[in-house]
Amino acid sequence: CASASCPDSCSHSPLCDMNNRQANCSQCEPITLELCLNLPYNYTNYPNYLGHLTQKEASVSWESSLFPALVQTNCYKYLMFFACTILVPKCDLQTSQRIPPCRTLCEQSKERCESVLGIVGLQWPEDTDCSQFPEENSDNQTCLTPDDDVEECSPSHFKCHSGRCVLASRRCDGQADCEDDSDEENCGCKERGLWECPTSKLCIRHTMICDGFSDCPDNADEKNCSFCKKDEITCANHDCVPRKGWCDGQIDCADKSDEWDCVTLSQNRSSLMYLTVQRSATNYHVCADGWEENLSHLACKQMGLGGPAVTEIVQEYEQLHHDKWLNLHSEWKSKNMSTLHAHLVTGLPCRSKSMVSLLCTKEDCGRRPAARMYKR
Amino acid sequence: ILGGRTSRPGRWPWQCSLQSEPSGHICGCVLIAKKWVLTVAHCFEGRESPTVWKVVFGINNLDHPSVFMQTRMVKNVILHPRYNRAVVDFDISIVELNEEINETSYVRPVCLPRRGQRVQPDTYCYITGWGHMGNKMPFKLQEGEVRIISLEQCQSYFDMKTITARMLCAGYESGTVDSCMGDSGGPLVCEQSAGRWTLFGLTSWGSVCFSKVLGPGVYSNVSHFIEWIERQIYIHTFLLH
Repeated sequence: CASASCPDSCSHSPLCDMNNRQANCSQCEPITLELCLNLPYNYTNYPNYLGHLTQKEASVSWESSLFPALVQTNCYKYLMFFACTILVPKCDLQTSQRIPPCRTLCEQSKERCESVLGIVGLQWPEDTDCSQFPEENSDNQTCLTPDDDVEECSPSHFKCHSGRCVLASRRCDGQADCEDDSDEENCGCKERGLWECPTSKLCIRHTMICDGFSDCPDNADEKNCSFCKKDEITCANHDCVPRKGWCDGQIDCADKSDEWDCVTLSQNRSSLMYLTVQRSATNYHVCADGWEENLSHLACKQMGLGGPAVTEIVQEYEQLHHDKWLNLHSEWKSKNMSTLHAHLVTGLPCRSKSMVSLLCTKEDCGRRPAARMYKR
Repeated sequence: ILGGRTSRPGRWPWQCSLQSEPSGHICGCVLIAKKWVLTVAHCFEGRESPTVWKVVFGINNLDHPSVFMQTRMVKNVILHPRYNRAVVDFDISIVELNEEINETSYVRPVCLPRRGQRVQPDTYCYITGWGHMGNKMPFKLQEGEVRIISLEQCQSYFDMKTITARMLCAGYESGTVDSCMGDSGGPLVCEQSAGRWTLFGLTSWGSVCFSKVLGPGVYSNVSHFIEWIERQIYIHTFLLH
């Protein structure tokens, strides 16, 4: 971009400084395209020789799927190297100029592999006209040729013992793709540096163990991840917090999981369900003393049920013998708490000898009244 | 949407347009509750700040604001913590609006699947969006009917990628009806009993869709994320302090 403003192609480049002066766009950028991370050079310059404006565009392009699949046919030893020199052209750090592949590399690739594409009804990518590339040793232009030790397979391939490249997604997929079946050898998780789920034998990365996300079907990767004391409870991220802090309305876990799922409904004799609240990891019902309708809405909303709520106050003697209820705090209205369970306390008598039962409903969804058919 | 057709106003009242200046429409999105919208995480690459976004509901023609149109700003963008931009996995995000929408016949939420509810292969569902049609960008919302494809069959179309449980495939071998650039984040919905529509996918990625269209489209599998979605809405509604 010697001139004050860059040609159009630069305006897409993340290298153009954001205040739109669009100068100095054509600097070299590090290669991020996974397919070409094992090249003998690390910097590239866009647009590339296929007209892609960014590496992101190149990574989802048709060519970035075509070439790796074609490499599997072993049609030419340096095909992957050639594909990368046009997908992520080498950039000369001094001059910021692109260095093209030599014409012979292009012609050899095309000669050996174009016919293979023809078999499956595909064409050689249009934009790769070899005459655009310089002859090797042409006086004024350098060009790229493969060294003897250049990698024939890309990082997205598995290299068979025979030297052939097969796509990594075919490694240990139960079907032999290498002539020597080497892609189906050593398929245990350990041999591949992975961790094996005990029951499903699924292989997962070590970083996924005890990270709060269940990756093994039976959740085995999230078991035995913390060793809390007797009076403690584990958070979803496996930290330990005091049992008494569980569902007390105050956040104790870094991921707030001590205040999740504190309000639920549990079956009782009639169709209605007892409002049930966890406190210190014990379930309690809710005494109806001073109960108000808006609290029923808050309880249902906390359970993700924002539709209409039905409240019924149920006389309940049985529970009263087990001290298993919570009461509304006497000044609950003056406390600015966002959850129902933060307004409840233990240890008060239940004068009405009644518990709160609720029927919660989901908010209306998925209907489209405007798309009605009008009878004619 | 390739191979689809122009939809009528009010047919997809949960469809929204995620917009950012100066480009305007960037991605599709889906209304799931009065203050909550789902879209895909890759829409926010390079534009992570909520302040640069707005969400437009109740429109059919991007160029002709309708009387049913509602616009909201974005209060919060919650990307899935496992979103992986290299392999486009866990491609989902939740957007909290600055205030609730007014529910009308033209702006209404779609249902989410129940926990564990999956859509079966060979089910016919709909995709919608203002994305590329293969030859041009439309002004009017497009809709297309696609068929759910099993993960195994889908993997055979995409040698270079791994189709994970977080993904859902839909479309046709020939790619005749498919989503395309600009549809990302938009809904894949299936009609359930009693005329109710449920959201099973969010447009995420696929093969290039301008020219040689090959294989189906790949969607974020909403059923896989239900617990995460409910959890994030609960935390950002009730556990603010």
